[in-house]
Amino acid sequence: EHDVTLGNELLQVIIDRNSGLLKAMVLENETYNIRQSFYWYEGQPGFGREKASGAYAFNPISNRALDLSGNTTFRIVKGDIVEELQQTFTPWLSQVIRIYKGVKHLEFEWVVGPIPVGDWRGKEIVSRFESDLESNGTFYTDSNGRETMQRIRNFRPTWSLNVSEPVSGNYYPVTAWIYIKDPLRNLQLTILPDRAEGATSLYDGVLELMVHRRLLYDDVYGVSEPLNERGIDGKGLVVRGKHYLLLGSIDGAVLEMKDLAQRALMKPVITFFQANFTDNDVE
Amino acid sequence: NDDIIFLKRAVAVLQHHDAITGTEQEHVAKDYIKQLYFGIEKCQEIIGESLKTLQFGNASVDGGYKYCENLNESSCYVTEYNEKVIAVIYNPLGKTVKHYVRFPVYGQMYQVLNEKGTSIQHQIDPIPLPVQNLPGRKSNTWRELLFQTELPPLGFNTYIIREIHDYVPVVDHNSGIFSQT
Repeated sequence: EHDVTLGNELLQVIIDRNSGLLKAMVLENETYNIRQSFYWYEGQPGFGREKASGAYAFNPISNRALDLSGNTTFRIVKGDIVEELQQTFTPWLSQVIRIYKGVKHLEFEWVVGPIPVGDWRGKEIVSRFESDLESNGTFYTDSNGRETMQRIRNFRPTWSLNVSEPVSGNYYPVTAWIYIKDPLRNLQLTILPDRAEGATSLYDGVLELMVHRRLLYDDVYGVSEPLNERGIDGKGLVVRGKHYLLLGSIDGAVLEMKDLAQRALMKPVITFFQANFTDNDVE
Repeated sequence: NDDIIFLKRAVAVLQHHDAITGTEQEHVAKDYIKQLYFGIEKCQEIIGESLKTLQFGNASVDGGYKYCENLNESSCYVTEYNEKVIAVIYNPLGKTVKHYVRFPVYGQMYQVLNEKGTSIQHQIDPIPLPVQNLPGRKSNTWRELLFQTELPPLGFNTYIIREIHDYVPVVDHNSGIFSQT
């Protein structure tokens, strides 16, 4: 009957009881509205004047992405080390939101695929984080782990941009982080991927990262085949990956996101041994 | 060096813009995967050579070291089908890190011991249903064991994981809470 709260000693999240989606975060007794869901863009098939969306080109039919959260089911798992929300959006799209003990970030582990294309519509799936931060058309992306670049929506610093692609014209590559800032509230919302992805901020307070695509037509830019990897069983690829979300003061965010990015990209290596030992051996 | 060169070469080939952006044809993507796999396998052999020098007290180790390459689908033959496992966890960063490790297990209750032989806190989580039902997943288990490690800079720690049998699990289906207390 009530919204669900998950958390640790440093942060709590509120899960909407009706939608099963992230609704807000609570940090130091302050509540911040943050919604997260998955959306999809339909890829342009390229029959008319428009080129198809494909391996090189991201060319959605509409500038408006469609929300995939309409029939989300969820369950909660609470333990001594981690509390988590397991969400199922569709049979081919699910996610776990985790809060580990003692950490200041949220972990989103998503599983996407095989993307259904039986309706002959190519699909490009994005994870979207919506907050009320006043980001004023500006967001920041890393440049392959090097300098962080300021990006301004519908703007290029060295020439006058004619905005013919409102969505893809604002997409940038991200390998380490993307973030938005609200200077008046001294707040920064950062998302760190665990792999290279395309990402943007199409609206103030909103970040989105593309996690999977499956398209049915070649974009005629050179690859000569549709972006439609089918895998061993011919049904399409499944991808499983993570996003890490950090919310906090602008000054503190820099240190935290750099540390988290290093740990996300240089994970420990685990090796196992099958062992025979008695209790005495253990002692 | 002769073995490391395989992965060096594979990574060098994959600097090509088609590999970075994913604009290669599908059969080329498969070849990139194959080259990387051979390179990684060779490097695992080198790490294995150094791990051979480790002594685990009186414990005998069967079959040498194992990697779980299918952890991305929550599947691992070694941890699921052995009641006693030693995990060696290496930290490639030049600073101490705390890291949560997670792998699938078949049993209901486990004890996790650190390098000092002290039992440490752990948790058993249900694997999400969509992951359990992933096409091609070669595992029958629906549980994952997780615990926190603390690893020295450019160093490793060793953990012993053993299944415990005299245990009755508590699962409250009404509340949805899976408790191990």
